[in-house]
Amino acid sequence: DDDEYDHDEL
Amino acid sequence: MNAFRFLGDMTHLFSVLVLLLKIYATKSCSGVSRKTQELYMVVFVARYMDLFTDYISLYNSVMKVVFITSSAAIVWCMRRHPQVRRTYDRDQDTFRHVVLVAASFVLALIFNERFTFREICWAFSIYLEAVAILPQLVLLQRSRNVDNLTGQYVLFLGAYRAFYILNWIYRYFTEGHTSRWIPWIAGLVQTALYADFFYYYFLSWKNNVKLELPA
Repeated sequence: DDDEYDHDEL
Repeated sequence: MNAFRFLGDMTHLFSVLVLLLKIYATKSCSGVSRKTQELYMVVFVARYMDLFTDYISLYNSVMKVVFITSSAAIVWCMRRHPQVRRTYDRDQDTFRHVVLVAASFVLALIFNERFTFREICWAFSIYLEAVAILPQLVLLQRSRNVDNLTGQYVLFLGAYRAFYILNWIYRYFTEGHTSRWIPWIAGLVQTALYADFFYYYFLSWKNNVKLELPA
């Protein structure tokens, strides 16, 4: 999951 | 998205709108720290570069564009607008904000979720946002008389932080986010910086007197 990106807040 | 997160975003949006309204309606930016506004612009640009790489939702994308453009507009007004720029309290807004940028960058290089360009940018923006209000708080303290709109601007910004902490607590229990220590710690520091301001704002409201921060 090298490309995991989970910054879903502002 | 839970209600706390939404309320946090809305109070954040209100704070920017209040500031734009104050500058536009009074053609004055007295009491507003240009350094804090420049820091926020850097924060938004660094964090929202993911606009082009990672789509989350239309809501997120629109809000990101709004935050970047509104902070750029405020900085532009304070630097270039013929009437507004003359009202800038240059002599009192002397906080060395470059130090905050440098320190946040070093912190981001050391403490990040992954040593990649966008994760370092993200961590940098989180650290910088935590301390970006400092020049504004120092300016408020120096200028003694805080006008209502500037006070409300800082109040809304503080409320945004408080709602985000409630949002994280809620998400912790409903989604089990356990490895969120970067925003948690930075967010707690950021909110704590407002505690003093909240206290004096509450006193001035309770006693119905003009807000004044002690030196």
